[in-house]
Amino acid sequence: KRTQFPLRLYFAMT
Amino acid sequence: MFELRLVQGSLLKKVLESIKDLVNDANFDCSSTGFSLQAMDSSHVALVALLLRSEGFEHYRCDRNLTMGMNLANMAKMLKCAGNDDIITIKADDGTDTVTFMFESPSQDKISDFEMKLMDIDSEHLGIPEAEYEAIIRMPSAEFARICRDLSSIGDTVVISVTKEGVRFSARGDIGAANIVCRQNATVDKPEDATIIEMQEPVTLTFALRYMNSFTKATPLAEQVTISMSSDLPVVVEYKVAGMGYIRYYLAPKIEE
Repeated sequence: KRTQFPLRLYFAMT
Repeated sequence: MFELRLVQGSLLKKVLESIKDLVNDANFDCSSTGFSLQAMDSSHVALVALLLRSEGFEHYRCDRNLTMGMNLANMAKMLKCAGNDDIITIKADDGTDTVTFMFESPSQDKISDFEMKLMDIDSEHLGIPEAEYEAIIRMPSAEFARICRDLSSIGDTVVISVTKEGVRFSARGDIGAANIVCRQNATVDKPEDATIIEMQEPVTLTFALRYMNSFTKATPLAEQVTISMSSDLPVVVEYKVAGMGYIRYYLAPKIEE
């Protein structure tokens, strides 16, 4: 099963 | 005081059509650099980043940095009232909660202004580092749109795989499976018809087609699209905006659990 992680796991919040 | 004037107003109409289905409300940032936006879709898996550089406008005045929160569906409704050949001016005075869109016909015989209420929007701003991508595909934007549309009749996700053979787009669903392979093709009459694949490492990633299809709403903006991929990084799908900037869409890959 494939899941989708939110973008904030890849890019830090500024 | 903020004011920008764009003779080729159709560009702004196309930009709005490219983002309004993905994002409901967004903050536009106005600074001396230009008119920009960064916004996530409501499920926070896709992000759109827009930059229109100040030098690209016929007139650009920004006395101090300003953030304008707008409902994009409403903004698109207003911009739809501009003719394709109209000159568009966007104006906002300091301390007001409205923005004015002014449309001038090319012969100056019709001038309209539309005032829209601004809104306060809490939005997360992500720092997106410049990354070296393992594979970069440049291809005709209409071809990419066609592939995304065709594959979405087969399945919900697309597997994009870049190898030295080319780039393969695959989908699988209840009725069957589809594979579309595009090979590098630089020997074309027109540069906009070229497909160029720069690969450092083979990469295979899976993405939701619903988002990819939404990104292809930007197809009328640019003849070519650039797709940048690295293992386990969000894909970047970029459309240039007529020498004045870009729309970049970021989409998180689907990961095997």
